Amino acid sequence: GPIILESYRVISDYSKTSKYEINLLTGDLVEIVEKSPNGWWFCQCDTKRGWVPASYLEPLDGPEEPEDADPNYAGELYITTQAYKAAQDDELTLETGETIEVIHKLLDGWWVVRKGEETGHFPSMFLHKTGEKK
Amino acid sequence: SIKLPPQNPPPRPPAEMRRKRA
Repeated sequence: GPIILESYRVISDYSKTSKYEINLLTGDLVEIVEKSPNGWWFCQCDTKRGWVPASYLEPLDGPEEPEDADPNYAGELYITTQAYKAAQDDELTLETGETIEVIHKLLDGWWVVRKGEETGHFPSMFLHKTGEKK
Repeated sequence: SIKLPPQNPPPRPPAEMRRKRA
C-alpha cells in the first residue's frame, strides 16, 4: 500500500547551513521521510527534500503530545567520540573518550547526560554506547 | 536518494520551543 508519511509543522524559520538541508519558514508543513537519532530529520516540503533540525518541528496531530522517551535517571553508560565545548549554559563540555551517563534521549539530538555531579545537554552524535554495565 | 545526515550537531531548539517546554 501507499506509504503514509508523518506531517509536522515548522515552528521557527530555519536557514540551511549545507546543501543537503532545506530552508524552512514558520508554519510550513513538512513530511518526514527518515528520523535520524542525531536530531536531523530528512523531510520533504513541496518539491524540496533535505535534512532539517527536528527541534524546529512539531507534530501536526496533537502538538501537546510529548514524543520524547521518558528519562532514565539510572543512566545508560556512553562514551564520547568527539569533544564538545558548551555553547549554552545548559550544555556540558566534554573531551573525547569520557564515560558519561545518558539520562534522557531527546529527539532533537541533544541528550541530557550526567558526568559526576554535572548534568547538561550534549550532542547525541558524539556519543557511543559502551558495552559495560555499571 | 537520501544522503547521510549532516555530521555536525543540529541547532538547539529555537526560543519558541524552549518556552513551551519550560
